[in-house]
Amino acid sequence: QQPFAIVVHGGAGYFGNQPEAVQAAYKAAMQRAIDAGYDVLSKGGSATDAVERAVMVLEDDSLFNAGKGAVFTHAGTNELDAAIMDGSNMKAGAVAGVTTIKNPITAARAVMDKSMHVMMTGRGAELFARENGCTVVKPAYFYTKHSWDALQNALRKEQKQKETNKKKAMLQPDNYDEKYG
Amino acid sequence: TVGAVALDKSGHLAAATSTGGMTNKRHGRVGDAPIIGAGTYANNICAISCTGWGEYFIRLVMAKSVSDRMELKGSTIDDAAKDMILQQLPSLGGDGGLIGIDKQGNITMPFNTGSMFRGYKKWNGEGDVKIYKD
Repeated sequence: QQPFAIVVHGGAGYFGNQPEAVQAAYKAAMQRAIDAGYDVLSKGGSATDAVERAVMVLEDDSLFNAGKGAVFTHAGTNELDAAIMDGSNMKAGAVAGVTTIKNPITAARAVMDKSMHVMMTGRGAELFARENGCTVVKPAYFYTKHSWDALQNALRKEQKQKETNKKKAMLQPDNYDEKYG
Repeated sequence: TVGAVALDKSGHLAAATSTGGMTNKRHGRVGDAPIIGAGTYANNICAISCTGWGEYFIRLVMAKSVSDRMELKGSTIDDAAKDMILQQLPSLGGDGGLIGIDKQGNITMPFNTGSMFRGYKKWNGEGDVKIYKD
């Protein structure tokens, strides 16, 4: 039998020792994404369709920092990025800084399949995605209390830093703990 | 950040990555996820999706470098990925992980952080979902 398989990740970082129930919720969500991609492959679908489908499942789950679970920027907005690449023909598509596309991976797929470009950003990317059938949502769709609280904590920490060292607080690389959301 | 890589029944590979960025980010910062070759890459050798401290993944051209090690050095996907994630990445001060799959269905999921949500399922029924290092 011709081998086929899917591998999925939901982010790397420092998760700490979480209660069993929390771990179980994450594992169940991961399994849903794996199963969604595997279902595409087992029916003879393409690897590109499989990875898009798997990522969409995770984007729709607020447990993960993508799509619905996106973290907040300093300005209190959600800016999402995504990319996809088809190894059979080296075609690739990516979007960056989109704020109203429900599933950014579908916008990346649209860039790959329906444009002569590889990467689009911001409002242009959103307009292109909208014109090519991607689902559009209001920015509020991406709000989660967890992510909002994380931003508030980061801002408080930053304010403390500013009080001790104004210059240091302005440097983005100091934002070590917040990089994973 | 989330991602997926796959090998289909036609022997084709693909990779996808999506992220909500970094809490409190400013100045239009963009990480590695949408950067083809850094956070996401696929050809007819392997497919790679990354997660971690994006600036370092961009500097290392992480995903493409895994493929290059396989193509030019003859490394297995696991050796190539581990070299990049466990040697090259921390040597610059970065952290994170990646998932990868090659043309034969061999997979790799290395990370140098405390945890990485990861899992897979193969044609022969083999599969798993993990969070922490085992």
